[in-house]
Amino acid sequence: KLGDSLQGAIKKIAGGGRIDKRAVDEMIKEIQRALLQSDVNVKHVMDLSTRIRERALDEKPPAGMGAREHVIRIVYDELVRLIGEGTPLALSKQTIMMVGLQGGGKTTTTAKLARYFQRKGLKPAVICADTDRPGAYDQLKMLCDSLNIAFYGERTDDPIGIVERGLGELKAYDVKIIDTAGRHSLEHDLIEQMETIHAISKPDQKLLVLDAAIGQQATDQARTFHDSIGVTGVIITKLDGTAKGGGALSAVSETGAPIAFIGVGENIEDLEKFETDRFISQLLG
Amino acid sequence: LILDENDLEGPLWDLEMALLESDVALPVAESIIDAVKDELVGVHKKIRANTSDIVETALRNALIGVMSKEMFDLDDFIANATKPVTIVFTGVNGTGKTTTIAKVASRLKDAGYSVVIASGDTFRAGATEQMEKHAERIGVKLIKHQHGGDPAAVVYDAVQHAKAQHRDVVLADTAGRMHTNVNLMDQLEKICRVTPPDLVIFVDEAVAGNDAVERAREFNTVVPIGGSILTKVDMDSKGGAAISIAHIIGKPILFLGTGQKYGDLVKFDAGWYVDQLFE
Ligand SMILES: Nc1nc2c(ncn2[C@@H]2O[C@H](COP(=O)(O)OP(=O)(O)OP(=O)(O)O)[C@@H](O)[C@H]2O)c(=O)[nH]1
Ligand SMILES: Nc1nc2c(ncn2[C@@H]2O[C@H](COP(=O)(O)OP(=O)(O)OP(=O)(O)O)[C@@H](O)[C@H]2O)c(=O)[nH]1
Ligand SMILES: [Mg+2]
Ligand SMILES: [Mg+2]
Repeated sequence: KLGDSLQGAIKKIAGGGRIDKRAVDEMIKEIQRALLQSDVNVKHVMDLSTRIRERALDEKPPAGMGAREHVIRIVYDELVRLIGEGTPLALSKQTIMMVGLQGGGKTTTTAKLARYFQRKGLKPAVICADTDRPGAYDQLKMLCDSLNIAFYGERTDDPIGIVERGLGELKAYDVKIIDTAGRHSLEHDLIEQMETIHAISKPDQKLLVLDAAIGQQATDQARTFHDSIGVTGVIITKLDGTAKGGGALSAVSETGAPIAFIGVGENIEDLEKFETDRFISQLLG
Repeated sequence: LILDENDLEGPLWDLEMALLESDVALPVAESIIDAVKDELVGVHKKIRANTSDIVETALRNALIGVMSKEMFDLDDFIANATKPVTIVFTGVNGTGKTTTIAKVASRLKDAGYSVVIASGDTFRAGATEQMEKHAERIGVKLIKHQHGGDPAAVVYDAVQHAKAQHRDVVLADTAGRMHTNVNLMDQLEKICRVTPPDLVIFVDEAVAGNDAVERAREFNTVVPIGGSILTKVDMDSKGGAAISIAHIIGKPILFLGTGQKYGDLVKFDAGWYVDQLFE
């Protein structure tokens, strides 16, 4: 489950049972290239390499474990530490607020999540709090109507009022999901708007939706969202392309929030639980 | 003094890291740095000259070279082309195609051209409504079909309308699609075969990392990309994806999208771009 060049590098590590320093360095270089090409934060890749190298050279393999297997264990262990385990959302009454950068997949994922809760027997409802993007109301309403999911939106320019009135109207529903407009860290008035929506809706979950192809920007953006409203979960979308999602990982380490779900396509059913093992083997090419 | 590999290693590594941190795809950064190394090994350096400065200048020039390849001016292109000029916009999901078309339409209208927009995204929820609102605000004609219709038919229709009504430019929107989706890539190829456009513009975003290379290359094998537009440059991004894209398909970046309003479209300038990369 590791890429060819990484497999090759690891093979050279312990021909004679003792760890060859130069082979470890070659393996580290392969890991670095794989992680950098997967968009993992450059500093994280460098820190990770240093830790892996130290452990590979200093730690004695546990009884019965070959040197090579021990090194693979270390690499895997360090990556799990960076990525964490996936934690799907609890199947209980809650309010969820979707946030993220422009075009990341919030609206589509809102509909996917609503469908997920509907299938699990809960009554979901969706609020469209995006009054900026032309057609946002139509997009989300169309998705909800096709699934018979309760939808609240207004063709007004008052996102705060919409959320207040929406939550008022939808009291009978178990899970309320609030879709918000895309925004980034330099749009201060939009960040403030997000904080206001957060303050009045007091959501149990604040999910940061990120495109799997996002590069080094992910770290700063995640930090801004987290400092602003406290992110409780990350959703990585568009993993059905060729992007590895390494950038979104930085969001995990910045926010300390687990990856709740992944998006693997444009259709409503294209929502999957996050699996660490599979993700790591994709990351290592 | 003659520069050798050892003198260059440190400065080249630092610059490679800087490129990677600016979102230049790894294979692109490596290839550019290698070219700079080949160029500098064996070069004479004055005793008091700073190796790091020499390397940085060489890299700057290499990057300007990559970014200025096959430069062309869209305004000149449209001015000189037989009307109606048809431009198809394509790219993966969410990169800003629809918004960019609105910006281009607004710009062309201000320049005195008559513009028709083809609402070629017949798949995504709310796509036509989105394009319709933009067309209404800008004051340009929109050609649209039923949800679920054939996008190639919408583009064909728009071009026929433009010919009949003597319009200057047709801007065709298409649905976002993953280069890994064979059916959608076949559909894209068909859209560009049924009504061969005068220009295909690839739209991608400045915040994309290494995947920018993958998708630009794959799209370019399916349709002939004539130029790209890089959006969301206002996202505090160095936008290294521009270098990745220009390098892999050898076609220029035409504009930068710098926000969500119609005026947020800036003509690409290689010198300015490389300067801000080095800031
Ligand atoms: N292939 C693929 N496309 C996706 C996925 N999730 C969302 N999309 C597509 O990505 C594009 C953007 O999705 P939206 O849901 O509109 O994104 P958004 O974050 O709401 O965008 P803004 O509201 O403008 O910020 C659409 O074309 C979606 O169909 C995914 O997992 N895979
Ligand atoms: N900040 C910023 N946002 C942008 C820019 N260009 C587009 N956007 C936003 O990005 C989001 C997606 O834009 P769209 O035009 O719907 O993207 P698209 O490529 O047509 O998306 P699909 O058709 O779903 O694939 C919207 O919220 C736009 O307002 C830009 O230059 N800067
Ligand atoms: Mg949205
Ligand atoms: Mg679109």
